[in-house]
Amino acid sequence: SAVTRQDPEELREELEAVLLQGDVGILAADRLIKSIQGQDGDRWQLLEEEMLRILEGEGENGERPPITTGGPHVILLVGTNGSGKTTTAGKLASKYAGEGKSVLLAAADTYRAAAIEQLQIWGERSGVDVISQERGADAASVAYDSLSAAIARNMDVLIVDTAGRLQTRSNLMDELKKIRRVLQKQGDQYPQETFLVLDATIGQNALSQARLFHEAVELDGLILTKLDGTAKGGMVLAVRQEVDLPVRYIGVGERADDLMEFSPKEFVQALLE
Amino acid sequence: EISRKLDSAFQKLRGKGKLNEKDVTAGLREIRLALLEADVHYKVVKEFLSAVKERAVGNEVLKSITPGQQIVKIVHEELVKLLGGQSAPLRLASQPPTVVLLAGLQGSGKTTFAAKLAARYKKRGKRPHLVAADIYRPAAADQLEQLAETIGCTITRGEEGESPESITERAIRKARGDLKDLVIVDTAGRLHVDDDLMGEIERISAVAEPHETLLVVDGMTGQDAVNVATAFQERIGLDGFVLTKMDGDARGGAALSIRHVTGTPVKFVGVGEGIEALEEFHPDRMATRLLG
Ligand SMILES: Nc1nc2c(ncn2[C@@H]2O[C@H](COP(=O)(O)OP(=O)(O)OP(=O)(O)O)[C@@H](O)[C@H]2O)c(=O)[nH]1
Ligand SMILES: Nc1nc2c(ncn2[C@@H]2O[C@H](COP(=O)(O)OP(=O)(O)OP(=O)(O)O)[C@@H](O)[C@H]2O)c(=O)[nH]1
Ligand SMILES: [Mg+2]
Ligand SMILES: [Mg+2]
Repeated sequence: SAVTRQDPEELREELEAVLLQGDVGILAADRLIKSIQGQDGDRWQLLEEEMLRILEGEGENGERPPITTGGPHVILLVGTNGSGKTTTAGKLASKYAGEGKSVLLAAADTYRAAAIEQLQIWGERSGVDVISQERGADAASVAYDSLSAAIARNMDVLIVDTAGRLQTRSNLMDELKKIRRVLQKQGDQYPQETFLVLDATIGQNALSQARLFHEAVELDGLILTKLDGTAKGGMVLAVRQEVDLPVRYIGVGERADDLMEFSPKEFVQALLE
Repeated sequence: EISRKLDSAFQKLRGKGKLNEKDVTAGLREIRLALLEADVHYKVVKEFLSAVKERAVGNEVLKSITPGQQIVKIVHEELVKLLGGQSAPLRLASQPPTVVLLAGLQGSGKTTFAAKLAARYKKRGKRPHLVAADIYRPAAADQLEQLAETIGCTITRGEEGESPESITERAIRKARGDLKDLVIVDTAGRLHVDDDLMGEIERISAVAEPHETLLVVDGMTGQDAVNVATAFQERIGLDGFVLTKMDGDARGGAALSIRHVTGTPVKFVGVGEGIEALEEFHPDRMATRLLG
């Protein structure tokens, strides 16, 4: 076959090039290539299977926490500056509103210019109320008030948008811990889902982000945004291997309906093509 | 850190006598790893290392008692050279106002940088004017307007349904009339593969006739940096780029990749969310950061 006739070193370089271009990272790429070395068969096929095996974890990819009936389902969005948190909050609000759920948005980014206004426009678009205070208010206080309102009004879903922050800023990570704490104070099931919103165009910094955000607020998964560009988001493989966090959703555009559930197979095939 | 890693690797090799070319190649493998982990594009790493190899197999390394340190020193020097040697300033127009056009992917830091640049020049006694030409992002004009208010700078924002080209043209006309020194055009984030929006930025550029076109790039950008920079350079031309969010622990390899494929320099580095968080680019500091 054409595969067995190709020089093994040349094939290895080809595999590595595709993985590197996809931001898999050199260490993860070399681990992947090594793991399929002993096996028989088409290298690309083996690679795809190994990547799928990593992304699907121990088969728990399909288990999603259901919308609980004992209080609102709270989703906390965290991540670095400009990764797509506010837009994703709007998309999630539209998604749940479209499913007939009652939804509330919390504008807990009280720092950045026009952050509250940006989320309020998303609220208008999806017909969802936005709980906010004035710019400069305490973010944890907004989070607390929003959950109180969601509980009092018997809302199905509360989505908490937070300010962008670099994971190396310990004072900002402390603020995030405080936001999570005040939610938990109202019930230890809150928040049911905490997502790291990760920009697909970033490279190896994703690993540092996943580690440090997970350490601070115990993440449940990742939302990989901007996959409508040419970046492949391959860093999520290393994140899965080292921090054991699965990708739950992907962002594929700037509109309300540009949010999709993560499909490992489609992701891997797009990366390897 | 890397020179210590290399020296210990070479210590083991020296045990068997004189260092040779094969040993140096092994040392360069460590450098390759460091640069790839720093997000430098893999093709750029390959080209850079083949250029470095010539020096690395010379006597300055082979005869040195600390060959690892020598290799790192050579790599560092070559990185600084490739990154442009020294800081490249903003080129001001002979006839004011200087028009600066900002472009880049979504969320890279354009709006924040527009304000930072305006603040910097205001501090130097210049009269800047901001243009909110992003008509898509919710509250984009509000964001730039609030920043303008914070720094005490004038701003043009669009009217209902006005195109970015019209906003830009109107703003420059007004700035000229008001004897402004600098017009900074903030545009919407866009994908280099979005044909409509790339056509739009071409039209904005045609209208603005900018003296400086800067690509604003997130410092954490991975391999995609090459695709993005090449596309923008082809469509609107680039005079330089800005590397943002470098106050984090991202190594910033995109800087080397973009410099290598476009030939344009890093003009500014964003180092925080505050208006003051703007620095000139220092190639030597960048080289150290890249090597980790
Ligand atoms: N193409 C594309 N753009 C996206 C996607 N998600 C978000 N964006 C854009 O990315 C930019 C930043 O999005 P935001 O939602 O403001 O990001 P953020 O994380 O809330 O930013 P900060 O609050 O400033 O940290 C905006 O221009 C969005 O429209 C996506 O999936 N695809
Ligand atoms: N830590 C840090 N944050 C930055 C820096 N520059 C910008 N930001 C933040 O990054 C986020 C995105 O910045 P924006 O200026 O809105 O980015 P943009 O390119 O205009 O985004 P779009 O218009 O949606 O494409 C905001 O939260 C900014 O405060 C920087 O140098 N360091
Ligand atoms: Mg936001
Ligand atoms: Mg902007």
